[in-house]
Amino acid sequence: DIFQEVLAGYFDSK
Amino acid sequence: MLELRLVQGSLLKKVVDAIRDLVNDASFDCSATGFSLQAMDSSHVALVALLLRSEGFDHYRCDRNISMGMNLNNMAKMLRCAGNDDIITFKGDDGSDTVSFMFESPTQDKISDFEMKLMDIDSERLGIPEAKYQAIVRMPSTEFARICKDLGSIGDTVVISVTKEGVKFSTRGDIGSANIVCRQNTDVDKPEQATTVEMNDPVSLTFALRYMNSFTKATPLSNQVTISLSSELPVVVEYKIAEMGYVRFYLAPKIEE
Repeated sequence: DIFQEVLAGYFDSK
Repeated sequence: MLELRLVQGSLLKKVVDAIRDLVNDASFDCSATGFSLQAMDSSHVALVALLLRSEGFDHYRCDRNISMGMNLNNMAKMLRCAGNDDIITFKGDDGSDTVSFMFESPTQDKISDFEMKLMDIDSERLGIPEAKYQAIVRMPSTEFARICKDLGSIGDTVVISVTKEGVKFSTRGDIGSANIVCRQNTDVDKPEQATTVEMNDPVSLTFALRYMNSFTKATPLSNQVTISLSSELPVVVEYKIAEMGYVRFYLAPKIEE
């Protein structure tokens, strides 16, 4: 199965 | 006090049309540097970053940093009332809950004024570090749009693979599969028709075509698109806005588990 990643895993909240 | 005048008013229309498919409401930030925006789509999978540098405007006055929440569909409705050759002036005031757009025809014989309500937006901002990408592909933006549209009618996801042979876009769906390879091609009449592949390491990543197709709404802004790929990072799809800045779209990959 292919899952969609979210951006929070890559970029930090400011 | 904020006052921005753009002789090439159609540019603002194109910018709003480029991003309103992805985000409904966004907070525009104005500072001495320029007019900018960072917004995520509702599922927090894609992000758009816009910069229109102050030097690119014909007149730019921003006394204090100011953030203005706007509904992009409402903004598009207002901007649709401007003629393609109109000069657009955008005005805002500290503490006001509205902004105004003034459209002037090139011959100055028609002047229109529109006032738009602002909205309160609780926007989350992400820090995007500078990164070194494994591969950077530059290609005609219309070609990229065509590929995303064509593949979108066959499958839901696109695998973008960069090797020394070029860049391959692949999809698979119920009716079959498709592969489109674009080779590096700099032997063209005009630089905007060129495809270049800068590769440090081969890379192959999977993305949702729905988002890629949404990014291609920015095609009218630039003849070329730059796609930066790294296995550790979201892809960046960048449309440069001549002499002004850029619209960049970031999209998290799909991963197999």
